[in-house]
Amino acid sequence: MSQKSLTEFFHPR
Amino acid sequence: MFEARLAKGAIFKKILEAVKDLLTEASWDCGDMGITLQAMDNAHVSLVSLNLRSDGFDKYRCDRNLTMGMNLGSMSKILKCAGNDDIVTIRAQDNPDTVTFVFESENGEKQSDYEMKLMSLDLEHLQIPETEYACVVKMPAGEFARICRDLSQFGDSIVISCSKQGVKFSASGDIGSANVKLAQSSNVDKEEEAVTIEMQEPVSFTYACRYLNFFTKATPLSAQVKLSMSPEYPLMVEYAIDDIGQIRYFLAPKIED
Repeated sequence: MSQKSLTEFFHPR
Repeated sequence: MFEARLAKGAIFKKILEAVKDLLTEASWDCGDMGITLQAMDNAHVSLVSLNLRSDGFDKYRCDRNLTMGMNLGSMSKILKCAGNDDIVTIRAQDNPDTVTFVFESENGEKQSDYEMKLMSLDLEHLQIPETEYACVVKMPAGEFARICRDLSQFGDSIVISCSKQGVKFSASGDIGSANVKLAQSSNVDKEEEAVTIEMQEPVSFTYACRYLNFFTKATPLSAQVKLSMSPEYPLMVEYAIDDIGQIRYFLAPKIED
């Protein structure tokens, strides 16, 4: 399994 | 100037314990509404979002919005110098280079102050969209910490599955496999011991033990923890902090290669 990055879901304001 | 006084100073001690292993440094944003902190871990896998409302403090004054970049290891060292029953005040000038922590004993006979240098941090803030979660599990925080610790012995991931029947935590690895199932509480005298599930659709996701175990450092802050899960969305692990605010952790899932 591979770990997703949070930045794939949340984006800079 | 900025001044925030909290009679239950131990809350600050617990907050630092809850973030210092996950984050090395972070910006504390102070404004009229209170204090917030948002930061990702170095690997950008998880995010901490802390909110302390101004009305939860015993005294709160913030003349100008300010952002204080702090090394959390250093801040933790300072807060370890506070007694569990001490009143803690955080104080800074406008445009500060330093922040001062003042600790007062309950009887007022001992007062100490610690000044810490601030850091200039250029951290980006992430937008956390509002979402309706498919499953929301509330359970005793100590039970969640125990399960994460126990299952970490079996592998580096935990599968959290939630259905109408209850919530299941699973792990497997070289030595074997483990499953812990919790049913929704049918009759609870004490709300803080209850397991409750609000479910729109059943879900099952895989998360890294390492991060879940970091999140459970917040256990001393709250009797209950809330786990919120949705497809295509990070897990949210939330601990309420008395009547002053909450700490939320977001964790991106693991997926099949």
